[in-house]
Amino acid sequence: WCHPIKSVFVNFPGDVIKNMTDTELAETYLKRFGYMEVQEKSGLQSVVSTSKALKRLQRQLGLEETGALDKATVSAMKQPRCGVPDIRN
Amino acid sequence: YQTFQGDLKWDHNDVTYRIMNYSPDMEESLIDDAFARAFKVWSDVTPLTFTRLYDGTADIMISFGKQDHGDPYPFDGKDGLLAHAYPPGEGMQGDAHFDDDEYWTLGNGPAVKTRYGNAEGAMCHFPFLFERRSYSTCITEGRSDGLPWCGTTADYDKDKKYGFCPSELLFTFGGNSDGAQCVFPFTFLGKQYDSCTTEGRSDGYRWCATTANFDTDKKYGFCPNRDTAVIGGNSEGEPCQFPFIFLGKTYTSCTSEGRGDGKLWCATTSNFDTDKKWGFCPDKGYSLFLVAAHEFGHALGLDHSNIQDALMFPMYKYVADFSLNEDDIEGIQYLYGPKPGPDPKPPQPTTTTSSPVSTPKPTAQTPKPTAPIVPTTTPSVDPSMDACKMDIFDTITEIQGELHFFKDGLYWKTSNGGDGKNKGPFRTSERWPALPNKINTAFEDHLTKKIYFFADTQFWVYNGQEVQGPRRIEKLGLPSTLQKVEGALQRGKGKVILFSGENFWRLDVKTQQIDKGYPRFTDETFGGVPGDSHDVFLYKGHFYFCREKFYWRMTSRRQVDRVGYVKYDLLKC
Repeated sequence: WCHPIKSVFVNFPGDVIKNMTDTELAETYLKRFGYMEVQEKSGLQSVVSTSKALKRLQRQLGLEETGALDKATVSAMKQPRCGVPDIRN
Repeated sequence: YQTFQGDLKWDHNDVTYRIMNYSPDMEESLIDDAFARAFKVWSDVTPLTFTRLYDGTADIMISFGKQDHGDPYPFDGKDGLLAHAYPPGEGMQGDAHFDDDEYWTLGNGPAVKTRYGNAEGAMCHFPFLFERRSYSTCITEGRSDGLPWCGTTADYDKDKKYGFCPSELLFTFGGNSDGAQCVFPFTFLGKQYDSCTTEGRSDGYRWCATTANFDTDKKYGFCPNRDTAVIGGNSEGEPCQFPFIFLGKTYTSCTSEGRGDGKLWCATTSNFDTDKKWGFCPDKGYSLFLVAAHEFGHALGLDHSNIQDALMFPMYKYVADFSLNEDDIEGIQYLYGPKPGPDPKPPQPTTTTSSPVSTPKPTAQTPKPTAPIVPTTTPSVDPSMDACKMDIFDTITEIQGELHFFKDGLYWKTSNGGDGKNKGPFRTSERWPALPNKINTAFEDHLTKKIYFFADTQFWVYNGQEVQGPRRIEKLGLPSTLQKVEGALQRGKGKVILFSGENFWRLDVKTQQIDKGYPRFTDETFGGVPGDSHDVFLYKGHFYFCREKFYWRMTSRRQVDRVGYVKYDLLKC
């Protein structure tokens, strides 16, 4: 009985589309809050790896620094929050 | 703490702010007050002063908006992003924007300030009694004019104190009508409207004309949201319509059916399948005060902190008794210095054994009084210990067809039949003498009728008057690190789900061992219930997840179909 029920999910008109996969959510989140693109001391922008960005996020939020998109990290990304980036470039 | 690169800060201490518009969720005065208190958080610890401007350009311009609201950072509908603000500077710098697709409250459910009536603008008291029925929203019962009203004390029948709740029939805000109420029907672009509309606007705000013809008079205002109105969706401001049909099924309350995110919604017409009109059901909302205090931190020059208890931590967390964290204070004082003059903190009262002290509120740090050791002749229990006066119970469970509510060595019970009133209190020690005062969870095994009790890391099994235990919960196969079992759901033949933290395990009652494949994450199987439920139990085929004084009821198909008060719905207070 613990298997999830196959519910029918509906597209609600006017709903902001949030049917993202966890990976898509992570990509958007890491970019939006400044974890992916980091300004080097030279002034150039560089894109860091997702794993590195995840570790940076996990450190910022006090989560275990696994560098992986684990459940705790996905859950943290779904929490209500301020829209100001955490890492300012 | 972090400051913005270059330590951006205001070059003057007399900072000005201006509230550009209001949210329909709360009365203007409540919003003004929330912002003023949010500024005071910072002025209490710095030399900064905040002066409100009513026109012109202020340092901090505050506005509510939805989605694309005029800057490069659109909001995202309900939940997710709540607000943002810019660091100090000219133009848009220093400004604070709040997402009006959120439900703005004081953080703990609808904050409804009344007008008129005889309560001098007091807040609604939810729930309140009217003609011996309990109401947790504004109502139109008892009136022929359709104006929603509420009691401003717990018992309208006794106190007769009431006021009118915000509605478009009472007033509008903003616009050009000085708060006049809507006039229905009104004409707009040749068409007649019988209710507030978003037609003619791109920002999603509901408005109405305050004369019968907008086309000629051009008089309008924005409609306040009723406390019963849905949030977001495509029917903002409309009430839920019960019953409603969704995918051919009839629903009489909000449901999470059809959604992957577990959020409760309802249709605003009687048939979603044909009309597709819907919105999210009102929840506790977000504290405008707390979010504003955070955003104003940005507007003064603080960036996000990685201290979880700091106000400047990026995630929202509701706290009832807010105070600034040391990290926030250090951050803002790094930029502006400390508040000059004497320590703004009032001296703490000293308590001695000879002077009377007020009863402290129970907190995690304050030990609760324990019941005295039961003497040979058990003293009778004070009948004035009313279950209805208890806010949170240690555990709730159904035993022999009666719902039992345990708290600090006492219990009350309600039977499924009869008058539905609760009986008690009774001493737990009289019926189950081996148990400690505080138990975390209990359940009756449906097959054997044995009753299992859990307290901290121990459990007891009662078979009539025979008792086994205490035994350690790790004997059942639960991890030795587990602090307590917080809930139990009997499932099928001899299986019981045990909850603790964010995990659950399945216990085979016959073998007294946890089944393989556990623990599992509670939120993956039970979506839409609070992750921090402190009690879970089965009652009349439904799963109940309790947090504080509320419960989330879930059907056996694991859809949340009701959220309510333990006190009123289960205890029949």
